[in-house]
Amino acid sequence: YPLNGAVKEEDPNMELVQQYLENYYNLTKEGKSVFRRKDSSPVVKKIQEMQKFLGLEVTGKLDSNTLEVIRKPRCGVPDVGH
Amino acid sequence: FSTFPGTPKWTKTHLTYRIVNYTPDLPRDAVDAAIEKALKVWEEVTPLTFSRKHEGEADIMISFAVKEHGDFYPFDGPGYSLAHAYPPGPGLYGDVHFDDDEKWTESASGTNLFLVAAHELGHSLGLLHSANPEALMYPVYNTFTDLARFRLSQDDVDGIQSLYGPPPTSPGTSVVPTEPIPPASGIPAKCDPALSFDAISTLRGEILFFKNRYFWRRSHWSREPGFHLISSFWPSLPSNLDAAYEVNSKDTVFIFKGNKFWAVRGNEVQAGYPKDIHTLGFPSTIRKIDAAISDKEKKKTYFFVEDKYWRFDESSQSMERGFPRRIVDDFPGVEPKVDAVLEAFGFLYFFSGSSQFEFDPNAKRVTHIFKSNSWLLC
Repeated sequence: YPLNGAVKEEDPNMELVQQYLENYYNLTKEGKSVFRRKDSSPVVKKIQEMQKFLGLEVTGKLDSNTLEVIRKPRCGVPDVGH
Repeated sequence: FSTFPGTPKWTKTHLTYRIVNYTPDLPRDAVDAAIEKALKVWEEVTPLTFSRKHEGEADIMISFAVKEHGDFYPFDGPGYSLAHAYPPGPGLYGDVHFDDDEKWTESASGTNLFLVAAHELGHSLGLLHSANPEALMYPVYNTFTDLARFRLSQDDVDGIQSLYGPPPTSPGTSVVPTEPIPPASGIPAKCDPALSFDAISTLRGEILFFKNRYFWRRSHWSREPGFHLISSFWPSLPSNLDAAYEVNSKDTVFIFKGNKFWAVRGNEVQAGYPKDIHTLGFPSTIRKIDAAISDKEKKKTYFFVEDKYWRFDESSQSMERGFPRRIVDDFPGVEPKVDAVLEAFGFLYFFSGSSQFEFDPNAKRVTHIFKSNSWLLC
């Protein structure tokens, strides 16, 4: 097979963030492949949506503040209706 | 604030709820009290009323569960998701599920059941999450919420009133309680000359004056006494108490109502309470006590019942022989029945109705008579 290009270092937080966005921000599960690259636009959009809702700086990136909030205990009901 | 897609809401104002099971983390009555208090938060700003069912189907079924529990929304172990609830509707809708892998508490440690229940019940009534970090309906659990001063934010009130309107008594304005309070009729006025107290106790240097569901709190560092709901500090305690006293050596306040008594240490109700007052040595003819005070020097506690009093030895933990004695024989000038007793400045202050008798235990006589509420700086 052609080389898939440099294998990117898997970000250990990706699983957690993906779960969070699926649970609370309606990220569709088929987006799994999308998650290989956190800079793919659907994911960035969802991260921005989450940051906006939770009152964080909207960077579209998994900065420390965002990761801190994602780890906090919370209600299991989604933040966007679905 | 936000509501669920399609804005589901209850079409009736009287709703039923049932606590289906309990967490092993708390006594049952603490769970009952936390849920009741959480419902009251929403009751006070809407026309909604709630009544409890103990069997069968209720509008809001409340349960504790772990991991997969039959609704395709499995819980995730300790932390992260604490609980979830469903919008108004039949069957599963309206129900509240708590993740029992959390450590549920009555205080600020662990996960406070009242706080999460109030949030989840917001969902059961039709609110979705709020983006306002001050709002109860903000999705992330705020470990620093001051439980003693818990209040709905304007955002919460606007949200729930967008679904159900204001409570029938308010003039249509949006009610934002400065703290969760019942209709005005139930609030005692501290400078009412007829004010009497249910119970009075010291607590770690402060003095607590209990009345109905409330208490005033006199402390050295604030001139104005604080005014609080008993339930905002001790959700599992009843209101309309009979007596209270502090045993300094145990850093514990004992609180009496009817034939039961509780032990509290700071905010924490001690495990194993309430106990029956007869375990202290009262005869079965005694149904309740009127007042109590503990003398830290002598290590004796005095219980006042109608026109008599008992003396309890804190060292041997037993009621002393030769009691009860008549109050007037040993405290001449103090008229039964005694509502509460306070010791300060070497005097005993006996409260009876709106009067307070200052008794000098050395001279064995009443030296002054004041209004009961003189301690509240009226």
